[in-house]
Amino acid sequence: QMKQASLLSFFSKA
Amino acid sequence: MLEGKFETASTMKKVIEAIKDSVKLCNLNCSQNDGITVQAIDDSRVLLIALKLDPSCFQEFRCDKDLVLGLDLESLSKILRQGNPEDYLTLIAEDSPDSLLIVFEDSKKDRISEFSLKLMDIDSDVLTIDEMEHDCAITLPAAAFAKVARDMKTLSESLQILVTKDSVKFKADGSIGTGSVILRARTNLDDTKESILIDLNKPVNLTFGAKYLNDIVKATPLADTVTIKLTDKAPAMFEYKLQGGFLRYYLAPKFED
Repeated sequence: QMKQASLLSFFSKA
Repeated sequence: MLEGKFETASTMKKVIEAIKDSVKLCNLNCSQNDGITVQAIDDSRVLLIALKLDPSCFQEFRCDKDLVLGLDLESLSKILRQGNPEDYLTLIAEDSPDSLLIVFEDSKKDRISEFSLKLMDIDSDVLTIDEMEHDCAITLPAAAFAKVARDMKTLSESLQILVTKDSVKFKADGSIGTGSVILRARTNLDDTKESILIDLNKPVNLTFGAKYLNDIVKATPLADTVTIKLTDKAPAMFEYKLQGGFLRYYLAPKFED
């Protein structure tokens, strides 16, 4: 089963 | 005061149709140097949209003071549908606006339509997106990518993308069976927009949610080609170039649990 990653794990909040 | 006049309404109509199903609310940032920019993230924090419309996208553009216009995209879409694609479209806002004025003009038929859209205060996260190093960049006809994304979604909720130096393979593995489409790199000198170009530093094998890819391909009417930049274990970037700007999508991948 594949799990969807979140963009927040890659990009920081400005 | 903001006054941005597009030579045709079609660009703005297509841009809003391309993003309104992914994000409901967004801020339009307006400035004299950058024109209009948008960064918006979908509620699930998986897909990010970055739009840039340089002043050169407009026939006339002035923005005396930086402005942030908070918009409901479904409402904006309703208004944009009132104009014809070939109409002039002008966006007008005062310095501290509570509404955005949208004007369509058909110079041949002497028709002018004016709409006022209420603005909203939208508190949204802004993410820092650095120029990414990527393992590979693929440029292919936007319609070819849209067909694969739409067709493969009927098989599976995930789409695997495997890139080598001479081909891109899309694979779907679903409950009814499996499917794959291979697009070979090719250069078409007679019709360069039909070329499939692969710039590879490292082979890539990534999986994405088919639903999000189907949201992305709603931008297909905006450009002949799409460029996809992929990096192992990182979000992918999908770029549709506009005359004087771009519409980019950043999509987080899926992983083996």
